[in-house]
Parts: sequence; C-alpha cells; structure tokens
Amino acid sequence: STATFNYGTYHSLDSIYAELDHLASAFNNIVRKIQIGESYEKRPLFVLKFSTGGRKRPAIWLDAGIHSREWVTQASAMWIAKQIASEYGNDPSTTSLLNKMDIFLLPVANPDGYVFTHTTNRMWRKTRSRNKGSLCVGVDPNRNWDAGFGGPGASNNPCSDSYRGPRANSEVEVKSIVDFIRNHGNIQAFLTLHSYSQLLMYPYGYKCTQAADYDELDNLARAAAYSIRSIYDTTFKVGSICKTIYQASGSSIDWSYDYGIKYSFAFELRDTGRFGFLLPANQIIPTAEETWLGLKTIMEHVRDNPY
Amino acid sequence: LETYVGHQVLRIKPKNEEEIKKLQHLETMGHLELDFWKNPTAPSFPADVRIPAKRVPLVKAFLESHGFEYSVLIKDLQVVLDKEKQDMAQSLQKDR
Repeated sequence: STATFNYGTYHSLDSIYAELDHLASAFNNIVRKIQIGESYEKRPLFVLKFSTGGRKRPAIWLDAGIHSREWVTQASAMWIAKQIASEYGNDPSTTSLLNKMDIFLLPVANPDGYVFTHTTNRMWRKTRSRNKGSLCVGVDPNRNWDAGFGGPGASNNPCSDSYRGPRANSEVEVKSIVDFIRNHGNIQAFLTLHSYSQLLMYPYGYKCTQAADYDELDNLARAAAYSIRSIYDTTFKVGSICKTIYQASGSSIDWSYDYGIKYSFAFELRDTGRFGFLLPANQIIPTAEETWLGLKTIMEHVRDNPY
Repeated sequence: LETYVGHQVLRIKPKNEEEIKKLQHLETMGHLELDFWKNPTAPSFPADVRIPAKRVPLVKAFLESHGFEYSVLIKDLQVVLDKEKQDMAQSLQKDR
C-alpha cells in the first residue's frame, strides 16, 4: 500500500508504476490512473488524473523525467502526487484548486530511458529509439517538440546528447503528450520538471524575443521562486530559457506556449553544488517539498486567472 | 552496467564571454567524450562537465593553461554511483 512506499528513496520503474496503482486505489475519490500512450520500447505512459468530477474541466499538466537521468524529478513527482491527494479536503488551497480544475501528472515521461539508467547506463538522458543510418541510439525528447524545431541549440548529430531527432514529434513519448493535450482541449498550464540548476524558466528558448505575456509570466515565476525559497532558503534564478540558459529549440514549454497554453514553465530542481544530478536520496523530500510550494503558487494563479 | 571509474565532474566558472566560447569549443571536440551536465552559458554561471578518466589530465591541463577557475564537483563518479546503488538496496531491504 502507499504506507509502504518510501518516498525518500529512488525506485525502479516497476515500483513507481505499482505505487501509481496504490495511489489510485487509496485515493479513489480523486485519483485515477490513465494510460496516454506507450514508449518506443512499448512501456506504458501513465498519468495520474486528479479530479473531483465533471468532464472537460480546465486542467493543469505536470510532467517529470523527460530526461531520464534526472532521477530527483521522477521521485519528486511521486511525492507531489501523494501530497496533492493527501491535501485534498485538508488544505484549503489544494481543495479549492481541485474543486475547480483537474491536474494531470506524468511522473515518468521517458520510461525507456529511466529503465536504461537503472539497468545499463546511469548517465542516459535521451529516449531509446533507433536512429536510421546511425549506431547511436536515442533522441533528446526536450529538443523534439514542434517549436522552432531544427533551430539553434539542438544537435542534428544522432550521437549527441541533445540530438533533436529526424523531425518534430518523432519520439512517441513526445507525440503522446502532444496528442493528449490537443485532445483534451482545455489545458491552462503546462509545467515540466527538470534537474538540476535551480532555475524557473518560461518561453522562449528557440528565440530570444520576449513572450507576449512576459510581464505576467516573469512576475508569477518570481512569486513561485519566492515560495520555493521560503522553506529551505533554496534560491532559484528566474527568466526565459534563452536569457537564463541558452538558446534551445524544440523544447516542451515553447511548444505549449505557442499552442496557446499561457502558463508554461520549466523547473530545474535543486543543485547542492556537490553531486550534480546524482542528488542523494535524503534530498528527495526537501526538493519535492520546496518544488510543491512553487508549483502551488503557479497553480493558484492559474486557478484565479482563467483565460 | 556501464562503469564510470575515475570519471570526474568539474565545475568551471567562466569569467567572460571569451572563456565561454573556449568551453563551447571544447564541447564540440567529440574525441574528448565530454558530457556537459550544465552547459557554459553566461559569465559567473558555472558549467559542470563529466570527463572520462583517461581525459582528465588533458582537460585539466587545458583549463589551467587558459586560466580557468574550476573545482572538482565529483572526484570519482563510480564511488557516487556505488553509494547510490547501495542506498537503494538498503532502502529496499528496510522496506521489506
């Protein structure tokens, strides 16, 4: 049961998927497990739907683990899933959010890569799709979205860790999310978890011009960073992908924003300055706790500012 | 299972655009097999790079000869990976 799942340690994909079932069972009044597709190696892509009922309600999308080696993101997503479910009916903010909106949470966006990091190569970041004409495997799924695809900040070399793929949405993991969001039709926020750099970013990355909603996104991101800092004094830098890191084409939040999802943000979680993305397990829960505070700030704003 | 014995992760702090360009150039040199965990992007924003054991002396020599400020984030990556694996196994055992 959920009581035996240790949220303060890293888990195999099987263990995570088993816990999704347990969560859906233990909180069956608001949590449902849905399969939105399958990976290149035919593993299911599961989202948890948090909902208090009704069809086609406005919703928030949250994913983690699109870069498989960033283990703290999948682990944080699991803790956050439990937190959302537990807070409903107990925390006024989460309760009012779920009374108005649904949340879709994809804790392992790249299951093939995640399994590969457990079995073969802990440093693996990409998908596991075969590349025609190359011995090198995999595509960077965060360069594969239809947003300035093929532009600066992504590689056309299949052997590169930032290989963009042969075409936008070539990766079934990416296309499954795109199809789900298009079919849903009322996603109001697109939030994605990465590690590590302690950044909170908004569009754009494929170009260095300001987004139309720059002021609102910047203010909201700063408020979220303030919330993140409030618990363990972890400081996040805020800005557009291009200004904060570098020009990077084909990223998920650029696609979601151009698709019309105004509240599109990417989190880069905690950097202790000692372990890179090999964050020790005792950091999982503090990381998840502070991330959840930041996410809540954004979600509350989304709830209160429909568009 | 791929092993990373002797691989080091360095944190490099570029002082200016020129140093960033040099690091970006280093990134394009495929034979060095560098894995940039964090890319060189802006002065004062550190870049983290994993270096295979056999390339560590060469890369360090390059950095030192060009006056880069750097520190060792991870001295032996395999040690950290082994610890991570051991922690997971212990946790699983405890849960059972």
